[in-house]
Amino acid sequence: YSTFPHSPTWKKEDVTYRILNYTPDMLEADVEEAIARAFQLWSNVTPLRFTRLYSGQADIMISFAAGFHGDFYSFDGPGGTLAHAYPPSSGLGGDAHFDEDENWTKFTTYSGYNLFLVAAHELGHSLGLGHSNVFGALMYPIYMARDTRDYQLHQDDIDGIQALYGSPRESPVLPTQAFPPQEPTEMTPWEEPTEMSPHEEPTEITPSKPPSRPEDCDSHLSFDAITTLRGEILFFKDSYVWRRSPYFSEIEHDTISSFWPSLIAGFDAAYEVDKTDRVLFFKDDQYWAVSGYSIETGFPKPIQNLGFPSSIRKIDAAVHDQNTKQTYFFVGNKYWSFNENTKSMERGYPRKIAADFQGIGHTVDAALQKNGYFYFFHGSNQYEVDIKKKKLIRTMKSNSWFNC
Amino acid sequence: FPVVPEKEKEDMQFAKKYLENFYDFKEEKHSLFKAKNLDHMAEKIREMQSFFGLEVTGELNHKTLDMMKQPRCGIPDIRS
Repeated sequence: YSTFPHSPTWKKEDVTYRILNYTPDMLEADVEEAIARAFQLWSNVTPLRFTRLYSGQADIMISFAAGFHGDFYSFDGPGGTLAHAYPPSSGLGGDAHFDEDENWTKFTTYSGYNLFLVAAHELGHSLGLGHSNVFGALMYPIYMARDTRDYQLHQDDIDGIQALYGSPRESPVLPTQAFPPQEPTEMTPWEEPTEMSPHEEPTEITPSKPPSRPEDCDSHLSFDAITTLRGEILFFKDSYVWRRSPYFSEIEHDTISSFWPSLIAGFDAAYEVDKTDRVLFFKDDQYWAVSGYSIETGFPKPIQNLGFPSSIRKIDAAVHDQNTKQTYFFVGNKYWSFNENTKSMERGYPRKIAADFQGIGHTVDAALQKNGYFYFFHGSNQYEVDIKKKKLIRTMKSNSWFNC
Repeated sequence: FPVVPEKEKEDMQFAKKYLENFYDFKEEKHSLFKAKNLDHMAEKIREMQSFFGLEVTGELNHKTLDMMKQPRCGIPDIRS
């Protein structure tokens, strides 16, 4: 963590805030709740108490504005800079500004920025914290969409704010203006209601509690599906995602719903067609196409559209060969080859996996193409295959990508 | 020297702005020594790469530029 030069702080425990205006993207009550929740993150771990004012000058004035808005940091339209805030002091000090050109949302979705998350970050500045270079910390400068249902501060954030204000008194104190009490919801705690963009079709979300996420280096770890996505590798199991990124050495853990809230957990297969920046996810006899966070219109579609016979109700794995533009679909002990240029299945398929891939004599749970090799996953093992010769090179543990 | 393709110019301009905003980069507009400016910028790129745990090369490579284009907070990462 870091602080501002000379570590300015509020010299009192009772800090006031005022919401000067609202964004048309959200209900006013949702804006107020997001801000209050953001304050509560910090009051839970410090002696600070936050009181909302409805008029006059508060310590922390919160507003939405676009472009030039009267201070040194003009906003820059959609994307880029999302918001900023000033360290504790009089006047502009403590104030937090949010770029109105962004699409603010109540929950983490793929088409906007979660106001609670961004507000919590900016209020860290309003209280005196600078940026942290700890990946995953709230005070990390780059927005990271994540699941915010039972969001907790990163230890680095807690260390930082307590270095400035100390630990909380006996029990965490709720803001004096209690935001509307949580309505009991029908959903189980892990489900976050989804904001669906108009082009999505509502899908049934099965209300069941997911198993807890297996440890990265669990020797029995296996995967439902694996795909590349813009240079990263995503490993799926139930509702969990392990992300391996070339930018960061650590494996990041997410949930499917934090990226694609309306997609059901437990994919059967996934693959990326890098040239079209598209990833296809398969579940039972349906498939979805996503580009980054957004799900393409018209999905899900039946897998028969791809040329499977009606007898095939689900597939086990899929992998795209960037060189030949062919995609292999694995079902049982057979596989199909789909030509992404002609968008049609190749003649002469299905064929036996074992007949063409020497040394692969079992079903394939998940498949990946990386570094010029195929990796076929079966249970807790994976098989590295030479793409041209279609010959097994070596066997490894499925989680060897996790620096175990 | 080969003429810098348009895209590269844009990227360079974007990177300069980013480093000015968040890494206290000040381009010496009237410096006669272009190389000095580039050195200074490379130094700032190294600072940014180090902050984000990227490979520290001082070069505006693809990964560094990608990181610069992520949506983010408007407060600088480092201050003089």
